[in-house]
Order: sequence, then structure tokens, then C-alpha cells
Amino acid sequence: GTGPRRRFHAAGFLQRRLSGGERREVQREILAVLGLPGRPRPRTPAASRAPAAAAPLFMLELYRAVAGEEEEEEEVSRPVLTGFSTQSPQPGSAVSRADTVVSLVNMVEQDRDIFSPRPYWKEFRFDLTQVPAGESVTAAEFRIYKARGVTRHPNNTLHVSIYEIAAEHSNRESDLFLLDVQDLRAGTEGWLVFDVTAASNHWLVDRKYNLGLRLYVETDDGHSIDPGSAGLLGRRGPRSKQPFMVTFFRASPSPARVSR
Amino acid sequence: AAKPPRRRQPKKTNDLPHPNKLPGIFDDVHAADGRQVCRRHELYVSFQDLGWLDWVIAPQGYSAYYCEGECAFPLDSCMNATNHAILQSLVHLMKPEAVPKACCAPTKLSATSVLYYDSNNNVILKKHRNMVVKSCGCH
Repeated sequence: GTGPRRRFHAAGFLQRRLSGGERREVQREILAVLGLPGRPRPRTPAASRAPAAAAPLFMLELYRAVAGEEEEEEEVSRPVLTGFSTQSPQPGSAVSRADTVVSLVNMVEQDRDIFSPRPYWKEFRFDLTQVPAGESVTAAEFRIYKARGVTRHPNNTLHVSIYEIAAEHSNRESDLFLLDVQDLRAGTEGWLVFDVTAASNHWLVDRKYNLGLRLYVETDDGHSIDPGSAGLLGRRGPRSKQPFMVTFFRASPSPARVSR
Repeated sequence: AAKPPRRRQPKKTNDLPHPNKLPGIFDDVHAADGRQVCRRHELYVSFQDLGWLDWVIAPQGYSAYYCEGECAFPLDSCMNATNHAILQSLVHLMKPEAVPKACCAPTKLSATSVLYYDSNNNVILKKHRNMVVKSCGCH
């Protein structure tokens, strides 16, 4: 109640100890610089998030690549002796152009598996309500891990296609919009990346369009295969291999600042 | 025959830095009259000290800088001064009450990135384009 206390720092600067209210005000200012309305409160505490899930691991890799790129920009006047880092994003790539990159956790997963009539599929849904204001989507990717699966013919070709669910009907099949297709060998193992930019743009226009993504797997002769049997991992897979979505945003070129 | 070389006087080590010396590299750069010239100072904001590491994933702290020091006429000690700053400093000498000294401010900024969790456990990588002070000068 006696006002802010003052003390002299060794260097001669007058230092003021902040009161609780001032400290909160300073933190609010820093959060405003980050574009956040308040301090985020992740639902699960930091300790229980280990071992890291697929999305944070991917984002950490991305952060390291971007941080490396920023360091290279700083050292632009110095001669490059060690060569171009392979981790750095390529100039002009989505991550290089982006101001904000958001990884979205899969909220809902539905399967029509081997116990259901064909065709088989897997559905995923993502919450895009917390996207940054004043930024537009430049690219969006859906990432899903393909394990070896239970195939007897690892050299056979599989067609994996991803659709946006455009409308749902109670009496007939949903309306679908094809987003991306990939052809791969049945024995392939690793991350598959699909371009879902069109869907994320629709979802950002209006939340009611966000009905999710649907994934189909077919053989060369058009037979539907259960995505789980083909080795595509969903929410029940290991945490480091669960599917997620990455959206790249770019800020509006307008120099206008939000008044605080 | 060549004359034997004259012994050079040992260089004085306690000289004040010359006012024309470029600031920003050495600590405690002072002009001839003892005042500190406009230069870049180090500033580290620790996210750990702020208690933010439950939602900030990387970096652990924000390695930044700030500009501080005097922009007094003549500005030859600060090579990174605008033409206007030189004129303003001169006018300040004549009318110190009416015109303030030129300001020591960032002249070049670079980007930095922060990786953090939002309240839905989504992970966000945010790039701030003009955030880290790379150089300072008089404006």
C-alpha cells in the first residue's frame, strides 16, 4: 500500500519493483504482442503431455527449422562455410511464407471398418475455432501415419483418397468433395501428407461447413480396403503416430496495428 | 647505414574510446565527455521466470536487445544517424527547451518465433517479423 518500491541497480539504473497489478498489465501487453486474448491454459499439465504426441513433435521440428532460417538471415553478411542446412525450410515453401502455423488435434474419429458394409472409410474432425484473427490460410495439410498393415502383397498399389464432407444426410450417403489422392505400395511405412487447403478455407468461412474429412483406401482394381487393415493409424495408434492437421496462415499485409 | 629504429612509446591502455569508434560491439562505450552513446544493449526475457513454460514450448526465453544512449551533437560517435537526427541535434543545441534531442531507437529489426500450446492443446508456431533489435541509431 506504499506504492512501488524503488532500488538502484549496480549499473546505476533506477529499478522499480512492479506491483501485482502492474505485473499482470505487463503480462497482458506481452500476450497482446503474441496475439493472445489471455494466458492459454492447456487442458493437460506439461508433465502428462510426455511422451510427446505427433503434432507437438512435428511442430518442434518446424520451429527448429524456422529458427535456423532466422539465424541464417542474421548471418547474411557472413560467408557461408558449412553449406545450406537441410533442416531449413525451402525459400518460398508454405512454412517459410507463414506468419502462424497451427497444428490441430483430431477431435472425433469415426470408422466404417470390416464389421460394416463396404465401402470402408475413416473420418476425422478438427476444431478451427481458435484460428488467429486477421490472417488468411495459405496452405493446410492432413498428416496420417501409414504402418505396414496386414497385407500379404506389399508390392500391390493402394490409392488413398481424402475428401471433405460437404453435407450430411440421414437417409443417404454424405456429399463429398475430393481434396487429394496418393498412390503408394501396400508395404510402405511413414507419414502421408494430403493437401486439404480447400477444406480449411471452407471451414473458416463458416463453422457449420466443418463436417470433417473422410479417408478411403482402394486397391488397383477398385476394391475398398479398411484403412486400419491397410496400416493407417488413427486415435488408437501410438501417440507419436496419431493423425493431425497443420494449417499455415499469413498475416494481412496491412500495417494497421490493433490498438491496446 | 640505416638508423636504429626509434623505440615506440608503449600504447596507453586506460584511454577512453575515441568518440568516432563504432558503438554496438563493445561494452560501456562512452563519448569523450563520459556520456554513453546510443547503442544496442542486451536484454533477455526468461519465459521460465514468467512461469510460462507450462504453455510455451520453445524458446525458453526471448533473446532480444534494446537501444539506449545519448544522441548529442555532434553525432559522429553514432554512425547510424539519420540526416534529420543530425539537424535536430543541432537545433536542440540552439533551442534546448523547444526541440528535444534526437532519439536513440532501433534501425533494423529481425524476426523471431515462439512455439506454444493453446487452451485446446493445439500447438501454434508464431513468427514475429519485426521483433528483435539488430541495430540502433539516432532518429
